[in-house]
Amino acid sequence: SSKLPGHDEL
Amino acid sequence: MNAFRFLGDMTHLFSVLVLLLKIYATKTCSGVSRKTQELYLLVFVARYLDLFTDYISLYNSVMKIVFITSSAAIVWYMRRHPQVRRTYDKEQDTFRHSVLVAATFVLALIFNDRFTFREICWAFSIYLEAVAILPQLVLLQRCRNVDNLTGQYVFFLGAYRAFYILNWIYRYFTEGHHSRWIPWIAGLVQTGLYADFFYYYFLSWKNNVKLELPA
Repeated sequence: SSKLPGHDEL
Repeated sequence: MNAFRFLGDMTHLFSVLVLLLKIYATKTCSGVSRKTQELYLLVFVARYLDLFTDYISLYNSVMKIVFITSSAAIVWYMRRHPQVRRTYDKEQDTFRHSVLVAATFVLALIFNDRFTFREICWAFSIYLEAVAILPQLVLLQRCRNVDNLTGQYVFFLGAYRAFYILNWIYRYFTEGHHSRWIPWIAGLVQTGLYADFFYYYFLSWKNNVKLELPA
């Protein structure tokens, strides 16, 4: 789900 | 990764480290809301569940581990360290933070990107971070005690919010108009509450300065 926008942020 | 987000992560990290260092060095935590620190730890744990499943980058994994361990260390000091825990304002830190946990969890059940355990926890952590400052804000309004809330701590908290908002604006214009309304709306609420916290911090700091002036 880290593909979803904003999910790569801390 | 853009500069705004990197600087936002760094200032966020510094705010946690500055508080931890202050408690470690002075062995007191008066004026610090343990409940807010427990909420922050819960935010990091709920958001970083993918620490062992999705590898995004070394930076991402290292920062997650540092955030969780440093916020856990603050909670440990305030709960377990014999010297520090005695200085905790237990009677003053009365905000019912369990209400915040329940309300934000229900909100995450309703508003999330996907109805999966991971996504509900992610949305929960975003909503909880937005309101986690409330116990600290109430404690500050009540006690006006800024002994352990150093200026650097407040500065880094403010810088963290400012850089993250710039990061969202930057990503909005460069990466297309993904719907990122969950972090945007929660982020705006969080920034508003931080602005209120800074207002009371300034009032308390001003009063302290007056008090310290030679009579």
